[in-house]
Amino acid sequence: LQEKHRILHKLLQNGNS
Amino acid sequence: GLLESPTSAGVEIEHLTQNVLKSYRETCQLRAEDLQLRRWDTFSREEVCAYQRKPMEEMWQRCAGRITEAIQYVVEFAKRLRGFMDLCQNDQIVLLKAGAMEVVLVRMCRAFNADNRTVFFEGKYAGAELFRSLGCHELISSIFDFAQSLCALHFSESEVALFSALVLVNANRPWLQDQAKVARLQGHLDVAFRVLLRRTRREGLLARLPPPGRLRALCSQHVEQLQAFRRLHPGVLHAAFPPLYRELFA
Repeated sequence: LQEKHRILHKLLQNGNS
Repeated sequence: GLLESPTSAGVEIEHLTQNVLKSYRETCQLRAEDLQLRRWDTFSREEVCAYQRKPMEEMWQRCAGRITEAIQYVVEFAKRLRGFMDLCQNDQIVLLKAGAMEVVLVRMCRAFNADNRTVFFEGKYAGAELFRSLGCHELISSIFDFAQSLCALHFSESEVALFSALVLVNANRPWLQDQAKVARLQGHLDVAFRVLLRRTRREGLLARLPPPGRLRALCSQHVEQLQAFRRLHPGVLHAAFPPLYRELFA
């Protein structure tokens, strides 16, 4: 699932912006 | 009995409520006071015509852009919700993939003027006719009807915050890995929502909330319309739509 949702995954991994 | 006695569970629920409200305040995108101040600032006849003359692909692209911006705020909301980041990454993605658009639709009621059926869009309030060139009259009407029905509930900001947290943290979403953990968080949010409603003597709201199926149907309608657009304009989606939008809906 992470593979198919790389952007969402990245947004979740980034610190609070 | 959580409210009546200052038990540790009651204190925990109070902390959760405060966390949801703070997370919401920090990520609400547009302040309620600003939206209220501008609620009669509608597009002129000429501006509406200019939108209506835009090619279908450009209008779709603009709307996808605005939806994507709104979704980014929902992702930030989720990240700040206590307990959300403790879920496994699969379940965070499942909940956002299924719920982000639903939360955007709930949040939209704040930016909707039910007195003249207009919604805040690109700087001013717009009626449904402004979106004509999208070619999905029924979807736009359904979204406007939904916003109108939510406005009739006269949600407070705290109620929008807790209700949208509950729309997001839904243990019934398919493909969750640790459903029990999501259900626990959902249960705590549910108690927090009920405690808030009891405290503000708004328990009657519970029976008037939109059924989950209504939000789900609106989201499916959006995806169906996107598929229809994609058949009409193959290639545009990939070339010009925000990658996050494509990832979630295409």
